[in-house]
Amino acid sequence: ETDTRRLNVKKQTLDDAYAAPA
Amino acid sequence: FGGGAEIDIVLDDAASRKQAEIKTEDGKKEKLFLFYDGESISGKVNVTLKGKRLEHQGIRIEFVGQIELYYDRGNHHEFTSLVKELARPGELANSISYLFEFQNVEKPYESYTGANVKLRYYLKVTITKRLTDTTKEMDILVHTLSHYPEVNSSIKMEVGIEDCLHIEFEYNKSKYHLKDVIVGKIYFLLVRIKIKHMELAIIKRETTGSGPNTFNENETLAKYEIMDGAPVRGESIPIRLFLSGYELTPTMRDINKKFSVRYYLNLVLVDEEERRYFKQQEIVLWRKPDK
Amino acid sequence: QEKLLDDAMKEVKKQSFQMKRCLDKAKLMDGLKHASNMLGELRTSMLSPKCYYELYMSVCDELRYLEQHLCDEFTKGHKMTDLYELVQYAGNIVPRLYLLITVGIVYIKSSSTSKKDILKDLVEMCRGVQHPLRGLFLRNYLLQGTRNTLPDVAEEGEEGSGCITDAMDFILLNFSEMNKLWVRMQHQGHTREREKREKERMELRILVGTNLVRLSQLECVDVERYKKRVLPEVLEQVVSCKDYIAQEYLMECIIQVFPDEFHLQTLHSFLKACADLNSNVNVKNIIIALIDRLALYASRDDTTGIPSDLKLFDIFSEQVAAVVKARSDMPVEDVVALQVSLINLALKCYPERVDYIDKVLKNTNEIFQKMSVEKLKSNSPVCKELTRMLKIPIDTYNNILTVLELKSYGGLFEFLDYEPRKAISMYIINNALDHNTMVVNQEAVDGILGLVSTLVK
Repeated sequence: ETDTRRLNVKKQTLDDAYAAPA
Repeated sequence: FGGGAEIDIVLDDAASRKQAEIKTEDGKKEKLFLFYDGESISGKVNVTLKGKRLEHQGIRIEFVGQIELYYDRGNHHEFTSLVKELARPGELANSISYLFEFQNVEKPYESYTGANVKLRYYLKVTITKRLTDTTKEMDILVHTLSHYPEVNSSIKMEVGIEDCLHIEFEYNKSKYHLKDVIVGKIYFLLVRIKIKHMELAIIKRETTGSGPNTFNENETLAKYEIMDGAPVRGESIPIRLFLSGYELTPTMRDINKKFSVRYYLNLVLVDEEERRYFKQQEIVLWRKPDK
Repeated sequence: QEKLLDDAMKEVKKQSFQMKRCLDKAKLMDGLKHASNMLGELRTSMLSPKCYYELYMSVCDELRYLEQHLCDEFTKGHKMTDLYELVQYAGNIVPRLYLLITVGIVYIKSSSTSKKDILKDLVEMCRGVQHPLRGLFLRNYLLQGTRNTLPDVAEEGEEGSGCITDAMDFILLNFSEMNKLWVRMQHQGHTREREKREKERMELRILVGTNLVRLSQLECVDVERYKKRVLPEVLEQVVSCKDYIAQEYLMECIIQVFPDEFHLQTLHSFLKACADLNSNVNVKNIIIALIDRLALYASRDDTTGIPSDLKLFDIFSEQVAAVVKARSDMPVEDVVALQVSLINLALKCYPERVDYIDKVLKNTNEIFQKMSVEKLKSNSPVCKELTRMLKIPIDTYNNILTVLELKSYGGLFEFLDYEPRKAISMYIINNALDHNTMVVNQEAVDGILGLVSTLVK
């Protein structure tokens, strides 16, 4: 009933996650 | 020569045969009986006299499959044509019905109404007369079915503009049926522009003509926003796009050497200054049999 | 801003009226179309966070109607199996995800068989909104909407219903994504608007903190799960974000939101993280807040108190020293304030351990010597802290003879200037007089007169 298909996500590093926009 | 007549074509299985919609040239929708390749078409032709009698040179029914290019309306390219004689020349004193059957009819292509070309199938009854023939046409709709493609690899590619924007996009398949779901993701490897949003467009390209007279007509059927705002490196943005929400046809390649209909996914990133960065990728659409 | 908000609110009212009319007439698709139009107002970039919040609250009220309507339909047995897919046809992502969350919540409330999958799907699909303000509010909507539906059982019952691990996964991911967006706000806009941005960010902090509140409300998050999963992952985000606003708020939030029993078992991790925080974070206040909480916990009648095997004073003493060592630019008054809080801890939790107080006083002495402090200026912040520290034993014991047992007490007087030394000497004498402290031997006399030598001279 619920299509919840997604592709696997590459985990973002913490440094990248909180880095200032480049 | 007698009065005129009204012709009416009634299929044997009209009560049970499914109907489906197709767009007409003026953009409206019409419902027609749905047939598949190899199916027989049978029914009866009712001829109702308007006057007391009708003299004719013969009554026949044809099954026609034809391609019509709008820029060349005078020439219809018939790729299928079957004829059945219903009556030899004579005179009709009363209204009459004739049974007909076309067995195991080949219908190699899907019905299509596009921007510059139309592919249609129809039954045509002709009462040949001395001066003007009386005709009646009844369009039918043909869908071409496929089975699950043996090889259906995903599309995965890295694209970018040096020092500016690098992404890896992935779509789970390269061939999608018309009620399928595009499951994908966009992974950002480098982001040095101010992105405002990202969208996925479905583009239909209709190609008519050949050689130097090739003409492409592109139509954006869908614009689907997949990201709002600016990501940073390492971000993965999910894609889930349901194709059943859009009016699509199967991919049609070089139909009777007259036209093609292809589909593309266009991934578009728009920056704060409305610059657009895009990557187009062809996908194959096919029609899956209903359960 | 007022005009923009007013216009947006008018549109929301208009569309929600149509939505309700269609839903009441059982025209679900039309109702959803109006809901989508209404949600389109949340795509705006024009509103300040405060005004956006007002718009968001108004929209949420209307979405509650939709949610209730859908729940009622399910209860009546009207199957809406395609709804999860249908709402995803919406072309714009913000309306689409708000509708998806609403429908997802309805599905979860109506049946538990796909609860786990839906929760995971909703928190993952929200990645599509990377705009900080819109993303924060969207995820807040997700968090608030699921507050009564998270699986809070140790093991999965019915297949697909999920368990506490799934609830923790959900909240921790939502928290990390929200923190990321919140921290990213600091980079939006011009540098000259930094102060304004920081103020706006502070207004939004509770959106992120609510994730921690939700975690604390899960009954199955016991001390073991807190220790092994919750706190390490939260601290990882807090330390890694390197943003002083986020760090200061979240560390205090952790202290306030989770039970003291959890803090007692995780002091090492928490205090170690304090040492790694941005240099602009007021670590002193964080540690003092924690110490004060635990001191209060120890003194309450309705608790078991500090476990005897937990050497609370030693742990704090050691970790505070590590924090001070790691943060070489910590103002000296903050260092002294931390020592003051250690004394308070010792007095509240271990009142009989005079040696703990002496240890802190000795540490303070060593700190001043290491920093080559000679005399502290009167009325300087550090002088005030030291004075405060010296008064504590006097006020606590109300017995100068006990104060004399603190070997390192007198030595600290040397760092005070004339006026504060005089003041503290008077404080000692007055305390002895007020409490009729009998000085019965020569040694004690010498000791007291030594302490108040400033007055004697």
